[in-house]
Amino acid sequence: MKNIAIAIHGGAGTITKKNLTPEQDKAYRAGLQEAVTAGHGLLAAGGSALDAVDLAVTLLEDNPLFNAGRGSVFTKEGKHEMDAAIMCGNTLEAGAVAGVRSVKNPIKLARAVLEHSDHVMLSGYGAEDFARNHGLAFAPEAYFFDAHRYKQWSEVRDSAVFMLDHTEQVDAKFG
Amino acid sequence: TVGAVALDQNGHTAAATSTGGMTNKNYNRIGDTPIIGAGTYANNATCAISCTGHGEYFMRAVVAYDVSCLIEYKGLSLQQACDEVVMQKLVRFGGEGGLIALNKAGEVVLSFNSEGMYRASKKNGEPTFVGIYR
Repeated sequence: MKNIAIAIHGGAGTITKKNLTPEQDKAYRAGLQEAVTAGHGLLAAGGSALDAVDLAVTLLEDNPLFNAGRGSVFTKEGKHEMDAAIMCGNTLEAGAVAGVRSVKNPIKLARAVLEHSDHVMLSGYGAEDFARNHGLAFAPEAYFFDAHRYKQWSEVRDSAVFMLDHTEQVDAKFG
Repeated sequence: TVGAVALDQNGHTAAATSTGGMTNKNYNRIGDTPIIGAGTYANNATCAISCTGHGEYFMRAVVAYDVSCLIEYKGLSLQQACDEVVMQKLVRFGGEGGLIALNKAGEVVLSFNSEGMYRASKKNGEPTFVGIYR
């Protein structure tokens, strides 16, 4: 086998190791394992690095445990706004989207920007129009709802505080 | 935030990052994830990087491209460049978070300075590594 490698991350400021229940620990590890195994399998089969990162991130977006795609946290308005980017190290081509709502897999939209746009970064309604024009999947608000994330948001929504991923203790204002 | 970096059999690298942002964010705040060079960057000549953390700090420090520049212009190794940016520069900025990086040689670096970092990697036929830190 030629040299292949993949690495993934599931965020920062997520639940700290000491506060994970055994069930949560198992679930997070399973989610990471699934994504990295799928990406590695694609690479081992001769797939491209671009396809591998696309696949791994898509799987993580589909897993509500992680703050992206389906598991995205709530905004001040109680909505979900997502950002994504992808870049090819061979061609230096890149695609990115910011502030998109209801797009099921923002990384797919970023990939579409890379492949089908003369631009690098699209945002908001325009990016969503681009997604529709390229047949990307949308999902209703209910798809992005998660009771734990709703509870987190409920605790701070009447304040100016915003939190990194699952941050457990609100003790600072950032930005 | 989630992300991935990869090296394929042709020696090409890629990076991807996706995020739901920060809980209770307002005014269409956007972090570093979609900003090429801040949160995501890939260049076969240097490295592929995906970042996670307080985006505002990653934007100010232009983290991903800074790592690449340290390799390209200063000749640092991938590990040295990541440590310099995440453990030194980013800390000086006050930024929490980290990154995953790899290069064309298949070296993988997981560098972070905060709690609650979830990581996994797999190289060639080696066993899969899954880690949840601190």
